[in-house]
Amino acid sequence: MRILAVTNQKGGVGKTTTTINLGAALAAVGERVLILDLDPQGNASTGLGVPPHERKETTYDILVNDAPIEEAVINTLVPGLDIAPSDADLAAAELDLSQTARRNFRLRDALERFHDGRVHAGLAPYDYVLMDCPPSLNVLTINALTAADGVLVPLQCEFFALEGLVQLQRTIDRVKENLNPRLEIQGVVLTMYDSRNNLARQVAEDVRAHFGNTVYQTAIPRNVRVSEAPSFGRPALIYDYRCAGSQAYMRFASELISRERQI
Amino acid sequence: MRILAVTNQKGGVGKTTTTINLGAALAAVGERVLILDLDPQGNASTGLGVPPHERKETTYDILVNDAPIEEAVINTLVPGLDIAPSDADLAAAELDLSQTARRNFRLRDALERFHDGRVHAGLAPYDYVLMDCPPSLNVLTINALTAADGVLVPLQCEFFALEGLVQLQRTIDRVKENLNPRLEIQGVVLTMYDSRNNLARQVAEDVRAHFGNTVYQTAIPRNVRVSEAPSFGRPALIYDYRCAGSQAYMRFASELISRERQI
Ligand SMILES: Nc1ncnc2c1ncn2[C@@H]1O[C@H](COP(=O)(O)OP(=O)(O)OP(=O)(O)O)[C@@H](O)[C@H]1O
Ligand SMILES: Nc1ncnc2c1ncn2[C@@H]1O[C@H](COP(=O)(O)OP(=O)(O)OP(=O)(O)O)[C@@H](O)[C@H]1O
Ligand SMILES: [Mg+2]
Ligand SMILES: [Mg+2]
Repeated sequence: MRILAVTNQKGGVGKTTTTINLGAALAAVGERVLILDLDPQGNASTGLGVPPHERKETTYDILVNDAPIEEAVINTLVPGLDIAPSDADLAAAELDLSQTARRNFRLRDALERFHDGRVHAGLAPYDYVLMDCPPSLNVLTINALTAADGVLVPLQCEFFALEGLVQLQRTIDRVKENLNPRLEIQGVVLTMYDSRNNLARQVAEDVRAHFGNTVYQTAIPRNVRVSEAPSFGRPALIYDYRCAGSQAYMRFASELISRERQI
Repeated sequence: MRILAVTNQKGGVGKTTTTINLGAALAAVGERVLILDLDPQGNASTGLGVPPHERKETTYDILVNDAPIEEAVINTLVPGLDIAPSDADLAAAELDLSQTARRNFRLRDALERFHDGRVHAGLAPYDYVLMDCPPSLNVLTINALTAADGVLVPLQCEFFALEGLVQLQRTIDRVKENLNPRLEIQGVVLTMYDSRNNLARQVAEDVRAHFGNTVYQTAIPRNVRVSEAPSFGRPALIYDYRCAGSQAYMRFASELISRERQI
């Protein structure tokens, strides 16, 4: 079970879109995937067609009320892709956990119990857990980084997004030192990439110069079908398999799998 | 002195870009404008050309250490436009204020002292204070909403952004009830609008149906010059006055002024 935190405190860079579509692409090639929606906006839950009234147990219950993860997990319309949804209650987690011991380990402890429980029950473990993080470095993101084996950083090819990388790297280093020594950047994926745009090409060059091979070869192009898909509650791969965005996410998923095989 | 909170917890919708360019456009027509950078990313400070080593007193010091606002205020390259900058320290404000009395009123109290101080010293008051908020509904955004006369909501014409409006409205209602009875939505401004895109047109229609005249007539178009400007530390109005983005921000500013005159 590989646990990846999909995070970047810069807003609107494609964290949720990458979590949903990478999850769907991995499931499409037979991997068992669980998505944890750690954003109070609940966009990953909505983008996978989970209506608000079906979010009975949420990641808030897992983090704050010690609810077992298996109670929150529900199937999505994509075979092999499940989700533990979130809703606006999650916004209260920061204050509700502020007096709790081991506040940064809540998710890691819950995932360990969950994984052991599945093994005990003779259930096939999940191959991947993808955690969609909110656009901040608060207790939700710190929980994800503490539980994760690796960090997947979606990066929009814009100036402000580049600036945020320094703060993100500093946070990852601090979590690695104090909370989770095995934490590494698994990869950086360029999103909403438009090769005709000078700024995008320049940012992509800077990022590849700085992060080297950590940056995936596959860049996800800006593609309107990708932004339409969530309004139908489907990943782009189901909404429009042939569009440039879906094809890029399929290539990205196979690149990720071969990178994982080398680890 | 009109105090406006530029906020939307959805990430990447154009809060910072709107704060910088509306601020510059208002200053261009003679209004005195102060920007408060309340985002730990410090994008508004960078986008106005304030290098990290010049951010000696920041909004963290105002909120947590009771530093007077006038100590943090610095001029920008735009005459009539000043800023109180921020840096990554601001990310610690949530925890550092968690035990503080009147934690939600820190900014409001500081702004009242600041305004009184200027009047006492015979200095012209600022006409507008624009607060750039982070993409979350945490103590920084609550401080801004508690201090504000009105809320300016930049809205990207995308599905996830539409979904976030419900949560934002609920938070504004709660702040109005418990912390700031004068709080109103001053306006909603559509950003990165592409009229050729079906989804954008549909979202714009939904928003206008729901919010009526609160939605500004001027929609800010997606325009690459706007996203290039911050890498030169300048607002779009200085970087490229003639581009479609700058012209839209100028129209938006004059629409905002005439709306303010009617209040
Ligand atoms: N490849 C793409 N092409 C076109 N639009 C995209 C693409 N990827 C994401 N988007 C759109 O851009 C917006 C931002 O993406 P998304 O919401 O996934 O980012 P995020 O980082 O999760 O945002 P937040 O910081 O609010 O959590 C969304 O409206 C999404 O539909
Ligand atoms: N009208 C526009 N045309 C083109 N690009 C734009 C426009 N407005 C904003 N952008 C770009 O979109 C990205 C998001 O904008 P911005 O950073 O202002 O949003 P934000 O809401 O402040 O984000 P955050 O939630 O991280 O604070 C930036 O890279 C910015 O340069
Ligand atoms: Mg998201
Ligand atoms: Mg911003």
